[in-house]
Amino acid sequence: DIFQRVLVEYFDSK
Amino acid sequence: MLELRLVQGGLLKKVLESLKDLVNDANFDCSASGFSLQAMDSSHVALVALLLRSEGFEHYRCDRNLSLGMNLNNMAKMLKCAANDDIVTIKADDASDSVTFMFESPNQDKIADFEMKLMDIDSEHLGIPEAEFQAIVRMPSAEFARICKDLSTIGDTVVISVTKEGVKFSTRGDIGTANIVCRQNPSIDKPEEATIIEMEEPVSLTFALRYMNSFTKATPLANQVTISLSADLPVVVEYRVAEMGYIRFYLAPKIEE
Repeated sequence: DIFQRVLVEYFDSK
Repeated sequence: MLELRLVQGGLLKKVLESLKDLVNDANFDCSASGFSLQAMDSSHVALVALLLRSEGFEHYRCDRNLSLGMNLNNMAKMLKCAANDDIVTIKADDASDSVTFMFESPNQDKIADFEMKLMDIDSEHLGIPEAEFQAIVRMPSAEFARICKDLSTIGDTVVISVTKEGVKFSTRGDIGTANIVCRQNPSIDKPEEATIIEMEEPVSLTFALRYMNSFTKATPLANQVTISLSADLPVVVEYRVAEMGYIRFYLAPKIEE
């Protein structure tokens, strides 16, 4: 299965 | 007090057309350095970062940092009322709950002003570090838009693979598969038609075509698009906005688990 990641998995919240 | 006068008002119209389908509401941040925006789509998978540097404006007055919360669809509606060659001025008072867009025809025979209500938007800001990418592809923006549109008639996702042979865009769907390879082409006579690939290492990533297609709404802004890829990092799809800045779209890859 292919899962869509979200951006907070890569970038920190400021 | 904020007053930004942009002679190439058509640029702002194009910027809004490229944002409004991806993001509903966003804060435009105004500071001495420029007019910027960072916003995510509702599913937090894609992000857009816009920068229009202050030097690109004919007149730029921003007495203190201001954040203007706007509904992008409504802002696009108002900017659609400006002609492509109109001069656009954005004005706001520090404590005001509205923003004014003024449109002047190039020969000054028609002047219009549109006032729009501002919104309080609680937006999440992400810190995006400067990254070294494994591969950077620069290619004609219209070609990239065509590829995304064509592939989305066949599949939902695109695999972008960069090797020293070129950049390959692949999809698969119920009716079959498709592969489009673009080779490096420096096109010295017509730089806007060049395809340039800078590759440190081969890279292959999978993305949702729906978002890629949304990013290509920015095609009218620039002849060239830059696609920056690294394994397990969001792709960056960048369009330059004349000499004054950029619009960058970030999209998280799909991962097989």
